[in-house]
Amino acid sequence: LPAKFDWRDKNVVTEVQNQESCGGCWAFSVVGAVESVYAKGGHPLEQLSVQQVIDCSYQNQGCKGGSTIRALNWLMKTQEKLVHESEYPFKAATGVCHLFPLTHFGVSVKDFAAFDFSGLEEVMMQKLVEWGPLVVTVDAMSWQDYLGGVIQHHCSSHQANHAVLIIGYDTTGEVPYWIVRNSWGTSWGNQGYVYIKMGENICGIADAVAAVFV
Amino acid sequence: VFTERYNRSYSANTHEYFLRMINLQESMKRHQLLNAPSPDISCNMSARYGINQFSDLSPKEFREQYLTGEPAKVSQYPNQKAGGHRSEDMA
Repeated sequence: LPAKFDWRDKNVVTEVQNQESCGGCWAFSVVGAVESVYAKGGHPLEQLSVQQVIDCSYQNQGCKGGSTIRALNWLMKTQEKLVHESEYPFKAATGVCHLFPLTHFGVSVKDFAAFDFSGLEEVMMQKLVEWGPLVVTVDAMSWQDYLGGVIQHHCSSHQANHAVLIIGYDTTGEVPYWIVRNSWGTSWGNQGYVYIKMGENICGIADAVAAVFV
Repeated sequence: VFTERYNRSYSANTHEYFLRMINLQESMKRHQLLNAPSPDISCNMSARYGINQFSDLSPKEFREQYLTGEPAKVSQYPNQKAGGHRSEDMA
C-alpha cells in the first residue's frame, strides 16, 4: 500500500457539496461514492443527483435524515438509475420523487459491501484503494467547531450521527490520518474536508464502512 | 463582524440577535476547552476549533439540522455470515 493515497489525484472525486439546511448527509455520501466508483471504472466524472435519492429512497426521511445502508440497499434492490445533477437538481428540501424513462441515462448500483472495520483500519486502507471512496458514519458533534487539522480527540465511537466519504489517507507525517469529504460546503474545515487520525477508530470512522459497485 | 462574514439576516437588538449572540459566546467557551492542549495529542497537526458558520447555532440546533445520519449496525470484517454482507440479506 502507498504511504499516501488520494482518489482526487485520479480525478474521480467530485467537488465538495453543501447540504445547506437539508439533513441529507446520508444521500450526499452515497451519491459521492457512486460518482467516484463510476469514474474509477473509466467513465467521465459526473455529478449525479442527490435530490433523487433524497426524494425517492422511501425508507429514509429525506432532508430529515436517513441511513446510508438503507439508501444503498434501496439503490441496489430497485436498480434506480441516478441521473445527472443538472436534470434533478438539489433544492435543499424533500420533494416528490421524479421518474425518468427506462432508456434515460443513469448510473445504477450493482452491489455494495458494508462492514465494521474497527481494529482493522489497515485493512480498511486496502479496501479504500481497491474498492474506491468509502461511505462511513461518524460522530460529528465536535465538528460544529472544527476549523482544520487532524482530529485526534473530542469524538466518540459507536455514536454515529453523520455520514461522509473517505477519499484518501496520509501516513507520511507525525499523525497518520484519513482524508474525509464532508458535505457542508468548502468554507468549512480544510476546504470542505476533515482529517481524522487513523488507527484508533476516532469518531467511529471504522464502525460502519460501505463501498459501492456500479 | 460575524453577521457580515457569514451573511446572517437577523438585525441588531432583536430577540434572535441576542439568542445568536449567546450561542456565539457559548461556542467560544467550547473552543477554549477543545483547543486546550492534551499530553497525548501531537501538537503541530492537531485539530483547531473556532468560529465558523455554525457558531451561532446551539449544539441542539446543530444536531437537529446537520447530524441526521442514522447509525448502522454491520458485522466485523470479514465475518460475512454474521451480518456483514455484500447485498442480498439486507432487507
